[in-house]
Amino acid sequence: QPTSMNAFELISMSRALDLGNLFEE
Amino acid sequence: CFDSRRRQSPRSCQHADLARLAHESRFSVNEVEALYELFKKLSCSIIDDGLIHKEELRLALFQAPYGENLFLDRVFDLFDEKKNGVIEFEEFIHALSVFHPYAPIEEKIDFAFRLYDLRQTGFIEPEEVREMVAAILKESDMILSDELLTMIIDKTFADADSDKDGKISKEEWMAYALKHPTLLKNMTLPYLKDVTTAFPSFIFNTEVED
Repeated sequence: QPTSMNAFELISMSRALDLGNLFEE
Repeated sequence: CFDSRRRQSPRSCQHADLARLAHESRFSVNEVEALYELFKKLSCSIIDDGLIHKEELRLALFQAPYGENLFLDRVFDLFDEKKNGVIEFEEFIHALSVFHPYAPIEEKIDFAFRLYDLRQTGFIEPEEVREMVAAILKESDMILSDELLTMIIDKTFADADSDKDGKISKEEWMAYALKHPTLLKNMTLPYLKDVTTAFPSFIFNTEVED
């Protein structure tokens, strides 16, 4: 439910903000 | 030895450089050298010049070299300390150090604040949050009505903007992030705790004893 989330929780879902992806082979 | 445009091998780097970077970060000398292997891989994926270009960061994060993304721009800008349009190894180490599990929470909160303070005014403003929410909706192919978007942003500011001046200061962001630790989950990369054993292929090239 997006309405129950705060805006920053939504924003933090961006793939660009998951730097763990840098370590993927 | 890290900021030249020549191709480099970690063996060409002086121990003093590795030691300096280790000193400036949360990493050991061996870990800095192991991260150089990762850096080399990223920095030669499109343009083989030993520097990470935005397209290369985009390729690593999205598996696609093209396409606009607001958050990618922000991450790139924060890594690119010298603001010269490329990420050098030294900058890579400095930024990744913030994501180390043992980095102080204040550093992580500060990095996230700078990430979200799009116009670098020292405050996170509602227009910036709206822009970022619109960007994540676009990225994830989600559609929300303007009304719903406004509700989410109003609710967020009601919670985070404690002095009710219509913008989130760094102090307010600090209190808000500590109250909502899930907002910081992306700010810690467990991989960095022991990068030399997490990526055994890197060990081959590490030769400096800590």
